[in-house]
Amino acid sequence: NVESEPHDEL
Amino acid sequence: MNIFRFAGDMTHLISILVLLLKIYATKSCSGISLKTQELYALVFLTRYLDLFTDFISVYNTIMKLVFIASSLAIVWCMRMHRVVRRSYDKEIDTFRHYFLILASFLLAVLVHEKFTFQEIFWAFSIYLEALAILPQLVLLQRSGNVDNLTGQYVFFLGAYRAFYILNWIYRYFTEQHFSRWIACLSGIVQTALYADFFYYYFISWKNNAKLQLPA
Repeated sequence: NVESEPHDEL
Repeated sequence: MNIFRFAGDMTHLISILVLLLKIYATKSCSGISLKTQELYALVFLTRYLDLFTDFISVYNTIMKLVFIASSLAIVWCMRMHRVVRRSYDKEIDTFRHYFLILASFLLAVLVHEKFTFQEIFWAFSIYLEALAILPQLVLLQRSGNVDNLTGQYVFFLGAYRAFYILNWIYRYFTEQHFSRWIACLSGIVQTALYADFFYYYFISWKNNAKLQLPA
């Protein structure tokens, strides 16, 4: 599963 | 968050402070590319669309707001400030940055993590950030002499990228899940663009001489 995660880097 | 990521964020912040200091203290933006600054403003505005949808941490939110506000302030100063704008090297800052925007957008439409408005703009901002330093590097090369604060600005900006690479290496070994390949590949390209500048920066530092780039 490739559920996109929130981007935690700036 | 690991120490490399934090060091990267801090050197990024320092680079912006150095640039603001230069503009504020000398009332001059000579040697600074407005094209690059406009690209950064666009990078932050399109990347941080998630300010409205995802909450990561107070730290992330504040940093995002700082990056957006400072990049807009710098563009405003260089375009609108009565005194500062006079020192802008308009004649040599002629890089056609619209092509970078177009190329980044096309690439983002083709290569993204997910076909959604936000993810395409996130990928666009990553690609554009990788290329955004080009007008600045070209301007420095054309003007030859680089004043101290401008040199330090570009140095810290490059250091920020180098720390982010160390951060990804660290995360690769400490986290099982790894899905930031778009950011990593673009980040490596972005850091490589600084290689030449770093080389001359360290030579001038070693010889205790003024930073000069070969024409």
